[in-house]
Amino acid sequence: ETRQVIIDKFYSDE
Amino acid sequence: MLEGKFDEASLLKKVIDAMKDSVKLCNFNCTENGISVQAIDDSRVLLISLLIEAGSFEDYRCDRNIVLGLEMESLNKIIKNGNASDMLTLVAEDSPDALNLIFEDKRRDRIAEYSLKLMDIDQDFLKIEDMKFDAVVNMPSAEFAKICRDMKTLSESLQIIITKDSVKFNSEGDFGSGSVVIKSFTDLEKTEESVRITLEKPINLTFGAKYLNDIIKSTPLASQVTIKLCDKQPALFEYQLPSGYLRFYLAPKFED
Repeated sequence: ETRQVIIDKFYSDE
Repeated sequence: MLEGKFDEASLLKKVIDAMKDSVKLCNFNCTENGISVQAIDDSRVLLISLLIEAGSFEDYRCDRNIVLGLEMESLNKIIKNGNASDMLTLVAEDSPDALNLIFEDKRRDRIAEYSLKLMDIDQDFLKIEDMKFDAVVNMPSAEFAKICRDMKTLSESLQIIITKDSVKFNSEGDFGSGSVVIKSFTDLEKTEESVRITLEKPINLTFGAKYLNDIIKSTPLASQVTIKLCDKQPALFEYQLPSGYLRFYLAPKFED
């Protein structure tokens, strides 16, 4: 089974 | 003061159609260079980055930076009232409380004018580092859209496997599985039908079919889509505007 990750895991707040 | 005139309302119509189902509230940041938007969908899986440069407009001027806080569904209702072939001018004062949209029919001198109330939208802005991609695929956007729709009938996950000369879209579900393989080829007459694959490293990534079917709502914007992938990173799906782009950064799914 695959698990969706969120975009915040890759890009940080400016 | 912002004043931007599109030769045709159809461009903004297509942009709103591509975004409105993923993001509800957007800040349109207007500067002298054009209009940019960054927005993330409610599940925080899909980041949308829009840039409509001044070159996409017939006339464009913005002598002071203006932020237009827009509710996409309301903007969509107004845009739908105009004809795609109408000229469309966006007007806003400095520190505005409304955006004015003026549709002008080229022939019958019919002018429709709307005013859309602006909203105060507090949005975080994510920094997207320019990154080196392991693979870049340029392909017909309509073909990519069909593959995403077809594969979604089988499963909520779509696997993308790229080797040196082919891209394999793979979907495995409860009742069965399916895959589509496309290969590099150049169509000299109709270049927009070509498939070009640039590969640094093989790719094997899985994405949510739901998000891909949101992304393909951009298909009317451009005949080609550029897909940039890097191992264990969000994929970039880019549709070119006359001057600018509509980009989608989609976070992958990982094996448990």
